[in-house]
Amino acid sequence: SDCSAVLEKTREFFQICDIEGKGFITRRDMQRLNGELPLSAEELENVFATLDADGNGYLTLEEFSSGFSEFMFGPGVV
Amino acid sequence: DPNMKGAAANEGVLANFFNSLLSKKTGVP
Repeated sequence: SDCSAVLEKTREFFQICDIEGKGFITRRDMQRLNGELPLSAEELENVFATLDADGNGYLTLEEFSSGFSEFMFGPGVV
Repeated sequence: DPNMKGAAANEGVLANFFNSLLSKKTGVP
């Protein structure tokens, strides 16, 4: 049940970022959170660059989920 | 090691990001 709760939270948070429902998050989407979350534009850019594992400029649910799982359970748990 | 510092800084920002999302959803800081 922990896993399903984390999966659900992952999807919820992904949808907060991917407000247009494209299925991926762009840098512009992340910068849009500048007013909603207590993080600076630079910190949001840092988050995007860290999560965007392949560096192609499109943050997929898989990359986002991998980052969130690492935050929740530590490295190596995907 | 600058790489270690960079990685630690990234982890900190990621933690801030996800904690902010958690607070936003639950309304509890």
